[in-house]
Amino acid sequence: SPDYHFGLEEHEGISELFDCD
Amino acid sequence: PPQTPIRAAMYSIQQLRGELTSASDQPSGNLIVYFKNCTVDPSEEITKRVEQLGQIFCQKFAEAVGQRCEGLGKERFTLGVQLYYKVMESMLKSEEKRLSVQNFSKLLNNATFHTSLLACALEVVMATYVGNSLKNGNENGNETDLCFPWILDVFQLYAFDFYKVIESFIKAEPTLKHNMIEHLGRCEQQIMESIAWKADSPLFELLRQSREEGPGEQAEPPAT
Repeated sequence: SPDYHFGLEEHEGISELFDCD
Repeated sequence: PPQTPIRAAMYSIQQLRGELTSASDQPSGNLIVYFKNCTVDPSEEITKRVEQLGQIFCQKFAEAVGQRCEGLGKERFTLGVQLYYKVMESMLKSEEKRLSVQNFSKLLNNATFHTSLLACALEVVMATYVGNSLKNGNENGNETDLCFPWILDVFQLYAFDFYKVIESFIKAEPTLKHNMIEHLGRCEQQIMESIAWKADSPLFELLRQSREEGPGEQAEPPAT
């Protein structure tokens, strides 16, 4: 979406961000 | 018919409601399957937390806007819960595909994850309504007090934790309108540029820990 700068890598998602990987 | 600012804003409220007409304020069948697949079933905690956060939200909403508007607060909270469960299901489906796992016990038993996700869903609802009242020209209305980061104070949520869900939320909810995606992007910027650096932010502890872990952990040399 041109309205937002996505910064997560392919291997990153909500699980990693909350240390649940 | 041509779009006046009010009509455009009203349209987005109608769109939000339209997107959520088929969404329930209870976990869907798919979500219940995810909950059952967890090592520890989070169902009861999730239901209890939504109730508790609902009471806090309605009380703070009434304090901010006026006691006579308590019903409005309930209405907005219900919309937020519908969006919360809808996005949660979409997030889990994409994580299932990405990680090839069905057991999300750690994530679904993480209270901060749920509070952040619900806060983000409520921020979308609140920004849609506040956007409407601003377009109506009543900048001085109480509702403008409910702009971000009001929801962080209501749920006593660290901005850093709220920040974690924003990108995944936008990816998980393709029906978000561009003005709402822009709004969430601005929230992110506001967090990164100021709110995340408040004295009690967990960010400082994480930075301290990463420094203690030593140069071996430095992902990039300063030059880059």
